Amino acid sequence: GCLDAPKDEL
Amino acid sequence: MNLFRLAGDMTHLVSVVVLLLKIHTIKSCAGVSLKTQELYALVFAARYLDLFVHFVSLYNTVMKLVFLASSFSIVWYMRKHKIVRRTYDREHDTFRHHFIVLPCLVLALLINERFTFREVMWAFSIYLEAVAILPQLVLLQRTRNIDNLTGQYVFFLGAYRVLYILNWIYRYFTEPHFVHWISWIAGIVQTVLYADFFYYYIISWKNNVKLELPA
Repeated sequence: GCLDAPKDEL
Repeated sequence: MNLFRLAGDMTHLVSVVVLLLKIHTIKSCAGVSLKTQELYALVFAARYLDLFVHFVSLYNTVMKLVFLASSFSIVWYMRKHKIVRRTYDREHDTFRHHFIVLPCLVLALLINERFTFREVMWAFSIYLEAVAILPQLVLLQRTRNIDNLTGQYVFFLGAYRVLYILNWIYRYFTEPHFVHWISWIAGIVQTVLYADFFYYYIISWKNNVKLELPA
């Protein structure tokens, strides 16, 4: 789901 | 990775690395708020906890290491370096930054994507980054002198935030389910804080006068 989208941003 | 985000990361990198190099070169941190630098070091420490457990890409890992190293180096220079520390404007840089650390921590405990240590720390770093510039802006208002060291630093930081908002708009329209309310709201609050500074910075630049922030 959108909640646990990986933290790919700095 | 879209162009807005890459440009945003590069601008962010430039703001921190240029500040570090300038402090290292002129051996002075006049006009720089140690409080803001400490808050930024805390932001990176809290946000990059997953550095060794969650590999996204080489770029992501390298940038995290550079941000951590440069922000902690700046704090080290301003606190420990025998020459630089004497140029720190201690009596004007008095923003009680624990007054913003604690509310950010409480807010992160209340509003986060999942109630796990790493997620709460991540949300804490997002909220803290939104307000980390405040001691620097207060110091600039107090000392009323904006030499190019701090002026450029704040300008590049503001530009990085604007580029990140453009990146989020781009990703929202190109990636399904790309919704990150926590980053978006905190990011907009942070960018608004810079808007005021941008306004005076651009006016002074246009009229080619020394930047004066209203008292």
